[in-house]
Amino acid sequence: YSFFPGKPRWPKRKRDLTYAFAPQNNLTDEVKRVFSRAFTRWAEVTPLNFTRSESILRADIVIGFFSGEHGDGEPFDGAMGTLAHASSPPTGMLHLDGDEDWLISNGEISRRILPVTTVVDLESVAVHEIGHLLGLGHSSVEDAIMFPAISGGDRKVELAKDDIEGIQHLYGGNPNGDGGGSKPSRESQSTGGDS
Amino acid sequence: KFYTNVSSIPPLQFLNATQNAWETFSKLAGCHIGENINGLSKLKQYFRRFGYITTTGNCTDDFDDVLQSAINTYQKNFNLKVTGKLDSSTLRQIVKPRCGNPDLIDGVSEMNGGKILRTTEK
Repeated sequence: YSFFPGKPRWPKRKRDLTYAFAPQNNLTDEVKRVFSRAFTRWAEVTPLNFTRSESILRADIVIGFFSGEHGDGEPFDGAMGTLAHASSPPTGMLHLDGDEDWLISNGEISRRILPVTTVVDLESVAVHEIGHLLGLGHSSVEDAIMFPAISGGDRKVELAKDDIEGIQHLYGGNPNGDGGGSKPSRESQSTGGDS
Repeated sequence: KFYTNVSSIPPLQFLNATQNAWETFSKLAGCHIGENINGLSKLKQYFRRFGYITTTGNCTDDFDDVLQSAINTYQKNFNLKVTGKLDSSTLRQIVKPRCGNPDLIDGVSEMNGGKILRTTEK
């Protein structure tokens, strides 16, 4: 695992973070639930909680889909290529490429859901980008969520040991959890979000 | 566009699976230092975008020391055999879709180097 230079993280007084979706995207509840699941994966292994806000002005994190140039100096490049990017703490911007074809998988964990395709699993990318929002850089461990690349049709949503060690270096473990060694069922967790 | 299940994906998405802005890099296989090949400037822009090249100015089509150094670091970060060459396994990795955040910031990479340091500390 790695960190951004200077190891930025959300301050100690900010353990309950809120997120909102760019209203112009008009995302369905189904899409929003994907992000809720993605936030939950990080909440399970940290003291952080994530709650959805309807106001992008009050939210710590704003999520949006954009195409091409979208004002942050990092234009998207159309289908495939770069899929998304996110800022380091405490900026809280998560941008996804609106020109991608995104797949919403309903909770399956399978490593490869499709043969080679240009459709990208949204939850896999969301979990990765949230790692950046919390302060993690890229990892060389191929099984880690924070590995920089993913093939179309691949699904990787479970935090690896490397991801958990990295994020717990920044925030410590979940005081109500087991530190991520063996994960309790997600349904029994209370981690905020809108699910 | 969002697909809510696998069966809703049209067959065209499978046929177009290799179409990607970076797929043209595949034709650079086998290039080596000292050569001038059309397309290497685009590859240098790719490496600059992800932090592997920090020099400013126009990218040329020369396979120079700067590009070789970028390839070396990239191969190390992606657990590839460090050859400094555009071999097929390196190019297969380069063309994969990826996160837009750079791997190196200010020319510093902890992707693999950091792991070695932490192991030593333990």
